[in-house]
Amino acid sequence: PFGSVYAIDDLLKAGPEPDSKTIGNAQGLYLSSSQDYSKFTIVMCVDFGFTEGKLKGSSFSVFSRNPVTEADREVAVVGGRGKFRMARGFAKVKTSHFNATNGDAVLEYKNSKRVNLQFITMGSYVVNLFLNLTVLPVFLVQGQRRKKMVKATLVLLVISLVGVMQWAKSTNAESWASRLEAEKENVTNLQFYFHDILSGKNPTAIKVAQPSADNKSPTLFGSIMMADDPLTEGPDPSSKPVGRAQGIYGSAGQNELALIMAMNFAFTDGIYNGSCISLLGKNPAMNPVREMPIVGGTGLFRFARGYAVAQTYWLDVTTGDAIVGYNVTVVH
Amino acid sequence: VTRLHFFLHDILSGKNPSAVKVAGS
Repeated sequence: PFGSVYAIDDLLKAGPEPDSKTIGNAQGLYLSSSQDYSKFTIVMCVDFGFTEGKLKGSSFSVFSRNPVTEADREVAVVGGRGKFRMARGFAKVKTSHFNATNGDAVLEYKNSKRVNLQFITMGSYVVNLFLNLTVLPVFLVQGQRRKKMVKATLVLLVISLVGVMQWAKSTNAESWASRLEAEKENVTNLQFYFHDILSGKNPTAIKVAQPSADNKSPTLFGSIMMADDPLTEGPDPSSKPVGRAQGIYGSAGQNELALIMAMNFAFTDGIYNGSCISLLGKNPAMNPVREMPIVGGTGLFRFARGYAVAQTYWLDVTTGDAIVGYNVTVVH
Repeated sequence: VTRLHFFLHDILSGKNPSAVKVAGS
């Protein structure tokens, strides 16, 4: 059903059997996004959080199209927190079991993520070094076997390496694509306050979806809010405005107050006017400090990756109004 | 590079579904 939205808080398990060990939760939203009724395609905004072993407390975020009816599909991992801070990658997804009557499914995920990939891909000299490390041992073994002369081998290596570098550069060129030298990266730290007002005549966040009335979840599981929240320099609402936080957040936890946040922070102050950062991840709002991944940006923050550390400054438990301090670190 | 392999259990049926529809027909 095109346009349908599902809130999920699915268990992640080590095996396909329902009684296999639970290792985490997938919390977030599935958006049915294809008008072609012969296919069921969703867009996922989901935090995959782990609760066991070394990955306990770490999660990665998937923001991707998922053509569910295809046998093998791939989804994009756009960020993470904890051990997966700054992660980028992908997951191969396969349906392990599907009950067409009730829609229950078990899905097999095989993930591959590179952490801090920019240190490999940025800068041609690093790329060449990477190539050298993979090519060198092959030349070395061949050279020793043929000539048994270490000196001659080293000369051959130097000549070969120059050739490899030239080849690597020349093969980058295509008529429809070009590869540019990467510029130096910057690290920017931002500190601002987020004002989320649900009460009064002019709320900055409004409920746009919720489960059916008979679903009385204590954590408001499935409720989705659309927000256009002011960002200010200090915690006082009348302090200098620096931008707006626009997007959606929804309750994605059945047993905890966990918000899946898909928000864009658009800045309006100084040199940052017109620049944005995108946040996608889980916000366990009752925790005093929580980390969420920054997965992209525009303007000065093009290519941004990083993390936001949020701390509630003030909360009215009756209305839900809150002022939250954000400390954001981005590499861009 | 970290590789993970796990299974996601998406349950729409029963009294405690892990996924619920919140908008749409």
